Amino acid sequence: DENPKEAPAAPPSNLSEYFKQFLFPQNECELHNFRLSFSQLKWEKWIIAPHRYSPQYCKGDCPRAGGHRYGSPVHTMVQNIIYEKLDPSVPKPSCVPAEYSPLSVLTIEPDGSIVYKEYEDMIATKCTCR
Amino acid sequence: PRSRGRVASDKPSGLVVAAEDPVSELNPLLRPPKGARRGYALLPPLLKVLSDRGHQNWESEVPRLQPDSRALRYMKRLYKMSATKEGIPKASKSHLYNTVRLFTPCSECKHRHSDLAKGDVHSVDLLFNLDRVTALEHLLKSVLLYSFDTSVPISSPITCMCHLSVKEHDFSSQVCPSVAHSVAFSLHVEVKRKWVEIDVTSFLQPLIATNRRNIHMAVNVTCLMGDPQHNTRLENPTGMALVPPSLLLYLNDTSEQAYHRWNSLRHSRTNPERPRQRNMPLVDPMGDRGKENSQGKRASRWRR
Repeated sequence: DENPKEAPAAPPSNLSEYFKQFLFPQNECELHNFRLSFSQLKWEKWIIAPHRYSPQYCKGDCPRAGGHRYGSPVHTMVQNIIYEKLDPSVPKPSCVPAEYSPLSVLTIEPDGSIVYKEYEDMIATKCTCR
Repeated sequence: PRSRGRVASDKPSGLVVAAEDPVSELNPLLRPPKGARRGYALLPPLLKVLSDRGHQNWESEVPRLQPDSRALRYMKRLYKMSATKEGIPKASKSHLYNTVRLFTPCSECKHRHSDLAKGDVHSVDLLFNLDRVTALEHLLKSVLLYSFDTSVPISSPITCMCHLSVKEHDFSSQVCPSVAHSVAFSLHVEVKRKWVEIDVTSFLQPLIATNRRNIHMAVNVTCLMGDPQHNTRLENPTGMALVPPSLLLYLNDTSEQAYHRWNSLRHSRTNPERPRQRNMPLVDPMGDRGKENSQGKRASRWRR
């Protein structure tokens, strides 16, 4: 309270309107399905398995204040305040994957040998705001 | 981008790309670190798709020799045992490998058959080229994989004796290498089994550990009818032709891109709800048991 003389802010006339700004956005940040087959990339000749691959993805708006819901650090809210109050050129927090699961792939190498490999971080399983 | 200070995660910003891959003319930031030579099956083509803006023909240009159909059948079977239909690796204690490579011999040099009366059915020299094994892939187990053609009905079990010998490959003379040293295996093949794995780990470990690119071995398999366990006399040879074996390497890929199951097992136990830190250093598979130090106590206090 830098200037105590100032009258305290009047309570908002319509509380429900006031709280609406803190509600979660309609299209909030969440995990979306996406499934591809390697034949769409014309790779079925050398990627033998799996036939289908669902990498999933994260999409949606991040709530202004809701850090806790996505396991977001406090920095996320700070970044939002910077964007809203100080410098709009700083981007708002984005909806990004927070956790992944691996994928096993069976491929034919250029020399004709066959390799089974397990790759880290190939399927998004959880989203967060950062 | 590096110009704005530290990269988000201290993973090398470059991706490892295969030397023969046409994608090497990539944005310099994506150039692989100097030491990287060979690529991972999946990354180069992904990079190619990203660098081929607009084109639809994402056909991976790297020509691929067609693998042996039996080998393909075996690896598909291994895939089904190791991963779900969606491609998620199955969690199992015995499954410590995250990479399995199957090599078919690039050339074989037929030995003359020794006296058939002793049942010496099959001896052959094989050359395996292991160029695709990367420096970060550590050998866990290696086997010679024999496939038996079970279309021929065999009345009784077969007993085989296998002699294996490896020789420094003398490039000057293309003549088959002579025997350097050999190890005898005896294996008991049930009639119905299609595949027989002969464990040669102890044999090949020193060669693969010294990053040997070409492995030249002479394999001599003698199979006879009858079953020594039931002291039936070993009679005449089975007369069954053996297909030259493939070499199977079970490896632990220690690179960032590979899936380290002990890492995720350990991580999910400690703090399941917090998303994993991307640049979390690889956890020692033996765990940090016993390293009780002040930092450890502070961390456990913090966790409480």
